[in-house]
Amino acid sequence: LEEILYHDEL
Amino acid sequence: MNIFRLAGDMTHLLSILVLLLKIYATKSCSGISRKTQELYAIVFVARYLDLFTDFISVYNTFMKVVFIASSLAIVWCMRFHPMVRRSYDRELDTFRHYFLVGASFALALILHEKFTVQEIFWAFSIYLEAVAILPQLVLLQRSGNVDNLTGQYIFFLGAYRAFYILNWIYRYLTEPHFTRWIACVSGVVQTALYADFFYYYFISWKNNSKLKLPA
Repeated sequence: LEEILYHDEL
Repeated sequence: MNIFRLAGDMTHLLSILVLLLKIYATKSCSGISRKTQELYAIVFVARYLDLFTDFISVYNTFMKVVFIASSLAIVWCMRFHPMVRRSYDRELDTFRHYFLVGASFALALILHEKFTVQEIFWAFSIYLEAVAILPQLVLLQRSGNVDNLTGQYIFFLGAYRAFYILNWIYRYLTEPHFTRWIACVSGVVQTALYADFFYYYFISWKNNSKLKLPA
């Protein structure tokens, strides 16, 4: 989950 | 998602809409650096390589598509639209922007989160975005006068990154393991580049005079 949340910004 | 990031994304979207409005309404791109627009197109393509692999939210995917499509459309207009391309300040837009691409990529090979293609392109896009405005600011210095829509375009572009800095402070304070040094440091550098423009923009707005940049 950490990996996916990592680039949650545009 | 927090209010600062939403405000940042909205001002970023607004800056692109202002630019599209200027080009579409006046059929002219005078005062706009095509090199900066090309750099932004590279930034978005390099950063959103995960567009089809990582789904985060409808909003996230929608905005990524809008940013990629609009930046490519602007570059296409400035290169191929018969009316628009004629008004391009070719002799003023002479910043050697390929150096910025090379330097950002070299830095991304050294400084990144993980040595994977996606992470290196992500770091590359972060560094390149920080300096992508340089050709545009150089062009404005050369041309001296800034028309309203161009001034607003750059103002919103600077405001978007300033909101993101507030977003990073907010996330740092509220999320235990939030560390994002690459984006933070690069974002602060990017906002600092706008500082002098913001200063002259504010002065002209206060004196209600036309925005003049010192040559």
